Amino acid sequence: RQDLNFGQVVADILCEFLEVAIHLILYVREVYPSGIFQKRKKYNVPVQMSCHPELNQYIQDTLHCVKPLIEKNEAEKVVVVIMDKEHHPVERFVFEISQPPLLSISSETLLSHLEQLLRAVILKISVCDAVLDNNPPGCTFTVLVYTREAATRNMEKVQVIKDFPWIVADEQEVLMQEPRLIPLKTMTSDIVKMQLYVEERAHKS
Amino acid sequence: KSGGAHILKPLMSPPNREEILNTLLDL
Repeated sequence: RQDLNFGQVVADILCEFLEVAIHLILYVREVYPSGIFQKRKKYNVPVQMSCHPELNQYIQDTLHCVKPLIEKNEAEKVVVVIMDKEHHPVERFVFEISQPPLLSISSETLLSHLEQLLRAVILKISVCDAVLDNNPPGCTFTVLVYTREAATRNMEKVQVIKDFPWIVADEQEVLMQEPRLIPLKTMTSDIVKMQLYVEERAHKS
Repeated sequence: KSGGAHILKPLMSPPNREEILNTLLDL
């Protein structure tokens, strides 16, 4: 148990999950034409994954840079922000992540239980359009990561390797006037706790 | 910054809808 770096296990699992979640959010919220998405099966549920190489590489590079922070339990939130043409957020999908201190682990059930939990989150994302208003045309997206100042050093090396630099987010991309808060899913497992909710702007168009 | 958190984002933006549409034929 000591040999297994649980931070790395959690980071692998979460980054794989976040990749699926980001693709699905972009599909469900129609940020891109549905024609670039392909039906796939992840966590035993049908999902939609983009097959556009440039977009896929962007998402992979983003998560590759976030991974070192998750490994060290320094990523407090990962936020998928959908913005209108003026780059003002209309929706923020907030993944709050925390890794509890390891108390008791039974590896047999650990991963299968975690898979069930992540499956439930994916299912909630796939039907979230039922509780969200339509977005205006011409939306795009970005990904924010909330961390501690000292932790940003942990991202520096991977940014250079991937040639994918990060900057401090603009206030306009972070703040949202009178957001409506829509909880989607909370999950608790032995090695990670996660809460997913959406902040939706009151007047989108 | 919110509550001491350091909020970071990628410098580069993702491809937008038009850029995706323009490359569909190539793909």
